[in-house]
Amino acid sequence: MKLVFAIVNNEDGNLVMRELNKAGFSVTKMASTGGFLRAGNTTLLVGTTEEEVQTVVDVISKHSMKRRQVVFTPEPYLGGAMDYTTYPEEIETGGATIFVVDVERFEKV
Amino acid sequence: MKLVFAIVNNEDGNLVMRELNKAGFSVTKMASTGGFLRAGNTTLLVGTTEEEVQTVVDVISKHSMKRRQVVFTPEPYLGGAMDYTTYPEEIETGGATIFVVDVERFEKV
Amino acid sequence: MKLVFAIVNNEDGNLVMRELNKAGFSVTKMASTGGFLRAGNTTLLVGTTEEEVQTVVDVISKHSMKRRQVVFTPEPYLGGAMDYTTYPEEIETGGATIFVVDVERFEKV
Ligand SMILES: Nc1ncnc2c1ncn2[C@@H]1O[C@@H]2COP(=O)(O)O[C@H]3[C@@H](O)[C@H](n4cnc5c(N)ncnc54)O[C@@H]3COP(=O)(O)O[C@H]2[C@H]1O
Ligand SMILES: Nc1ncnc2c1ncn2[C@@H]1O[C@@H]2COP(=O)(O)O[C@H]3[C@@H](O)[C@H](n4cnc5c(N)ncnc54)O[C@@H]3COP(=O)(O)O[C@H]2[C@H]1O
Ligand SMILES: Nc1ncnc2c1ncn2[C@@H]1O[C@@H]2COP(=O)(O)O[C@H]3[C@@H](O)[C@H](n4cnc5c(N)ncnc54)O[C@@H]3COP(=O)(O)O[C@H]2[C@H]1O
Repeated sequence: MKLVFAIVNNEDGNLVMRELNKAGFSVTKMASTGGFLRAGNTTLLVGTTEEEVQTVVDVISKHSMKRRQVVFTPEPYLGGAMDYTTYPEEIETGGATIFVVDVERFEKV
Repeated sequence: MKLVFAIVNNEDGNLVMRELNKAGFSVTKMASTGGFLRAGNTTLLVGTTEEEVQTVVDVISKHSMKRRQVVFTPEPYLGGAMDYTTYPEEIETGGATIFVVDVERFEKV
Repeated sequence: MKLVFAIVNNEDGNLVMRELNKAGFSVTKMASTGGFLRAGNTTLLVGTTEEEVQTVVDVISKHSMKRRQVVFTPEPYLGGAMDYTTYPEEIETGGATIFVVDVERFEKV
């Protein structure tokens, strides 16, 4: 048994979940926040068999779109205590960040 | 050290947590949502020793009740893009879904 | 690859996250609740390489402060069904509780 943790954009979360359910998987969703952009995102938990992990990864990738985003990054530590200079920076976000963890014991009670 | 992830019904969450605390365990609770029913549920994290995992599983099982529930499942993909036929379906929910994961390193700082 | 779960106080959460980001780490934050005190706290997820785990642990420890706190612990089971005697108890909280879990597979899609 494996436990898949997938962090996806809020815009992609519901579609990814629905597609996983359609493919027969059970998913638990948690609201989360990205540390860097401080934007709300979605953390999905999918417990599944070792053989099905690839399918889960494929479904998630297919339905979460990478996007380029311009953000204004504050650099409060560059000048001194009160320096709040910001500058535009283009970063790539979206897509999904997926961690697959081994499950030693699985119980449905 | 092991980390137990347990997804339980919202109605059972507080009782399960209180019983785990009474038995001497520390628990962290997170609000979550089930992908299929889109209902709020509760994800509990319990870090404990290998010897105590069985006790954690027993406490969780004892205090989370399985229940049968009728849901109306939309099947939007059966007829075509705008087909929203729904039909009643009885599913079993409640109880608890438990994943036990090995912890390589545990720190209390 | 490793996945670090760190439960920290709400007061420390944002600082710990910012310091992890400054050190080059990506962090996902989830709102959580401690089972015993029923107080909101913060659960951080940090996926990182095996070599960097120590740095993550150091950054978290450095920026989450242990504190002593007096709580009034209800003991509803001591006298009988309606016994709600409470008494003050000093407990140590804060700091951080950290679990490091092995990641079998890591994908950024
Ligand atoms: N310390 C840092 N310095 C410079 N740039 C940084 C940075 N941390 C993140 N970024 C950039 O900002 C984007 C948003 O990161 P955020 O932390 O808000 O939101 C992240 C975070 O919530 C989660 N995530 C990604 N990698 C993670 C990891 N290794 N551990 C935990 N969460 C991760 O997935 C979201 C999207 O990540 P993604 O990599 O696609 O996109 C990231 C990345 O392009
Ligand atoms: N392997 C797993 N990985 C991650 N989370 C898991 C999981 N197994 C269970 N869960 C979590 O536990 C809740 C209750 O699952 P249960 O299997 O008892 O009860 C389920 C099951 O009887 C049924 N169900 C779930 N997914 C289904 C699917 N793809 N097709 C048909 N029925 C499904 O609907 C009930 C409610 O499901 P819902 O998703 O709302 O809520 C699920 C989900 O949040
Ligand atoms: N092994 C573990 N597994 C999962 N989560 C864990 C954990 N160890 C700690 N945590 C999380 O970290 C928070 C702070 O724990 P700490 O041990 O510093 O501080 C704890 C501890 O000093 C005490 N405590 C916790 N559980 C207890 C119990 N069953 N009996 C007596 N005291 C307890 O009350 C403080 C607050 O606990 P609370 O549950 O509200 O909040 C806990 C919980 O959310």
